[in-house]
Amino acid sequence: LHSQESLPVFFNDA
Amino acid sequence: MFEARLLRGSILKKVLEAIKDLLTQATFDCDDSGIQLQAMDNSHVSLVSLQLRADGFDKYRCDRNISMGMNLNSVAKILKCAGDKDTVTMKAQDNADTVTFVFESPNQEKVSDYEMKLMNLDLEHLGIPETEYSCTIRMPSAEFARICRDLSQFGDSMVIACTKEGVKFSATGEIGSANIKLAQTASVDKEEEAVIIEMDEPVTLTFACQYLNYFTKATSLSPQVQLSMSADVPLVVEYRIQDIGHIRYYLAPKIED
Repeated sequence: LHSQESLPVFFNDA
Repeated sequence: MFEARLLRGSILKKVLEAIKDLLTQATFDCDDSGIQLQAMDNSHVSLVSLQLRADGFDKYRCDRNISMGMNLNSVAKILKCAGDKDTVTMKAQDNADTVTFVFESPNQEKVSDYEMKLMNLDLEHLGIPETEYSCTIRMPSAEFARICRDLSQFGDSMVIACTKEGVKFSATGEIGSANIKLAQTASVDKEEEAVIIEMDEPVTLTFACQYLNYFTKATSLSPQVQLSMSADVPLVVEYRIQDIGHIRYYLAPKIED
C-alpha cells in the first residue's frame, strides 16, 4: 500500500 | 501600467485550460521579465509553475511589479469568449483592483473588452531547489496523455519505472493490471515524435493518476512533454510553450507504507 506524500515535505516555504 | 499583448491569444486560452481544473485561484506575478504563476492545488499534493517571458509577447510593458490574484474559473470564462485567432491583451493600472482583457479579431472588425475584479490572495509560495534528476524522459505529449488516460482505468496509482532500456508505466487494480513499455527511439526523424531517455540511475516511483490526468490538460500547448524523476522526490512534468516559456507541474510521489 502507498500513501500520498504532500508537496511541502520536499520544498521549503520561500 | 501593465500591458501584455499576444497575437497568438490562443496560448493564453490553452494555459487556462491547463491549470483551471487543478487550481481555483492563483496570483499572476508580473515584472519586467514577464509573467510568473506558482500555486499548489487545494490538497497540497501538486504544484503548477508557469512562466511567460516578456520577450515572447508582441508588446510587453510593466512599469511596476504587480501581483494580480485571480479566480481562475472567472479567467477561464472570459478567455472562452476569445476567438482562437484573436489577439489577447491583458492590462492593469498600477495598484489597480481590476484587470482588463481585450480581444481583437484578426481583421480588427471585432474588439471586446472584459474587466475582472482582482483578489487579494495570501497563498503559500514554495522554494523549489535546483535539482539534478536521475532520469529525464522526453516523449510526445499526446502519447503521455493517452498512457495516463488508459492506465487510470486500472487503478488510482501509476508506477513509472525508468531504466536505460526504456520507460514502463504500470497500474494495478481490481480488474487486473496493465503495463505500457516505451523504448527509446532508435533513429530520430522527427524530434517531436521521439522518445528520448537520459538516465544516470534507474528510478521507480508511484504517482496518483488523477493528478497526472490534470497535467495532461496542457497537451495542446506542446507536442512534447518532459518527465524528470529522482528517487523519493517530486516528479516534474514540463511542457515548453514555443518562444515564450513553459508550464511545469510538480507531483509528490506516493510512498510505500
